[in-house]
Amino acid sequence: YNYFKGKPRWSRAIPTTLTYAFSPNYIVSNLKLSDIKVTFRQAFSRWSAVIPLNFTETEDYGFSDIKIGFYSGDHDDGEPFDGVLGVLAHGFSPESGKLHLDAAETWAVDFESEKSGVAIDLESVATHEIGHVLGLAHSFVKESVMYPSLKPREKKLDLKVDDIEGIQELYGSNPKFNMESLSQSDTSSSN
Amino acid sequence: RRTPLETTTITTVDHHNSTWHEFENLLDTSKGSHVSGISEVKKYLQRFGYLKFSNTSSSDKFDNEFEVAVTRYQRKLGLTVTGNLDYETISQMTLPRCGMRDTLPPLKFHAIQH
Repeated sequence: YNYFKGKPRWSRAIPTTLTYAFSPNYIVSNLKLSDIKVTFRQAFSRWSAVIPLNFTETEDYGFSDIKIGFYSGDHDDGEPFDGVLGVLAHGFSPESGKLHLDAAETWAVDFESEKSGVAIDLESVATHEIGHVLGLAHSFVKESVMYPSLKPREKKLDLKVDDIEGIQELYGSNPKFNMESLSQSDTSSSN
Repeated sequence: RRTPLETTTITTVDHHNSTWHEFENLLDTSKGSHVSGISEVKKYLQRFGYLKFSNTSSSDKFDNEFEVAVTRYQRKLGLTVTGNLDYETISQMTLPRCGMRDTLPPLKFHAIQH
């Protein structure tokens, strides 16, 4: 695992709750907002299961800690999106809270109903970008969530030991989390 | 004795990506090559933190600095380290990915006197 320069993290006292909100103006049309919300709730819960942070959705976009939106092309943050595939999304380091997804992608919450060959699993990308928003940079452990690339129609949802150790070094462990409860496949990368 | 038939092997890279798919045209290029499109791979490697910007960045020459950058990329991404734009490397580069830079130690290039 790796960190951004200076190892930034959310500085408030732990445990704490971070709020997140979806941009009312920058959403995608091929998915229902309710499906997007469920998907992000699941992605946030993967991280809150291992660290003493909670995440709660708010309607108050302007005052939320984490701001999520689907943008096209140049969207004024110096990191323009490039259309179908290529760059999928980006999440900025703490305490920016910006989590942007490329609106040009064929985002999928269910590959059974989304048959496109270039469909991208929203939950996998959301989980990865939340890792950035919390302070993890890219990992070079191929199986990890924080590995930089993801194939179309691929899912990478479960945090691996590399992801967990990295994020717990920043925030400590959720008292309810037990590393030994991870499945064999989750621990194999660190072995 | 009859001359064996000449065989041609055509290698193609999975076409995943509309942004970087033209990298496929550079398959198997190596140091010393001068092929149109290498400057685009240089941009890719600069963008993601593997190549420092220099006055040769916009050229299509497969130079020393570019070879070092390709090698760094291969090593970090867990690919076979060849220093060339081989199939495995091009395939990895054309995969869709996160837009954040990869975190690497600071780039240092030393002049070596031969």
